[in-house]
Amino acid sequence: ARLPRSAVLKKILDSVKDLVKETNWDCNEEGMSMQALDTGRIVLVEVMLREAAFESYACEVPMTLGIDMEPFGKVLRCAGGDEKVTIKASRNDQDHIELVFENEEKERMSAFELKLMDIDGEHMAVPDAEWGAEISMPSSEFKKIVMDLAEIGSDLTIAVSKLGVTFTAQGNNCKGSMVLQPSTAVDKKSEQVAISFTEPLEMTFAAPYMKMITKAAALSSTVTLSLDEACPICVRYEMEDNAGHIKYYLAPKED
Amino acid sequence: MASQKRITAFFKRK
Repeated sequence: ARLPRSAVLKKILDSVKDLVKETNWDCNEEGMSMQALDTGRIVLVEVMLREAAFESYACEVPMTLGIDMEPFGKVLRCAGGDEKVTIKASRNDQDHIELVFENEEKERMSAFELKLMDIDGEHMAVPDAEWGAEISMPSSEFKKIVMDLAEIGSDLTIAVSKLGVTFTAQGNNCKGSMVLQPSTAVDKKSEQVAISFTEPLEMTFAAPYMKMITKAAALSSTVTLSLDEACPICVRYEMEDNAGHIKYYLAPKED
Repeated sequence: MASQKRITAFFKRK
């Protein structure tokens, strides 16, 4: 599997490493994917890197690669963001993978080996949901709202109604809310706020977890929040050019 | 204070 830029892998690692320390990557002809629960079992994260994300991709037999994020991060830090990355896994020797970084400008090549782990992965079945509300907005805006409100209080409430979408946080000494309305005057789709819902709803989530989820803003200019009463929220970042996505399911807080 | 639910209360193991 050969990626044109290592930056994609670096950003994926940054987006999951606070939640997941080790995880199985499932490789098949469609691409590489992973699903993992954080240790607290509050967030489920799913990553899909489709074949389209790669400059070249070949997977003759489906394989599972058990990856420890810490050494993987150390290896990835050795790659420049613009360098190509080739990941090689041998079906005859499933003890490790090889990573090769190529810097075409400097004619430099570096090679690393990463030992694989035997991880008892837990796969969760995510039912197809009919969402009660969907909001899409610039991922940078969502990140700023969450980062700011997480300073105010540890509970983040998201309410969707005719007024728009309201994000509220309440702390011991202060309370704050921000309201977004669907944008009408913005031309660029990536800068638009779109809101759809069937019934008004209001749900509360842990702000520190939501903060971790906004790290994936580096992977996509837009984010989609899907909500339904008494269900985990789905926060989805679609990568450009059908390259794949990262999805987080965060369980709500309830009285 | 609201109590934190777990993902496993909503999704089942495959």
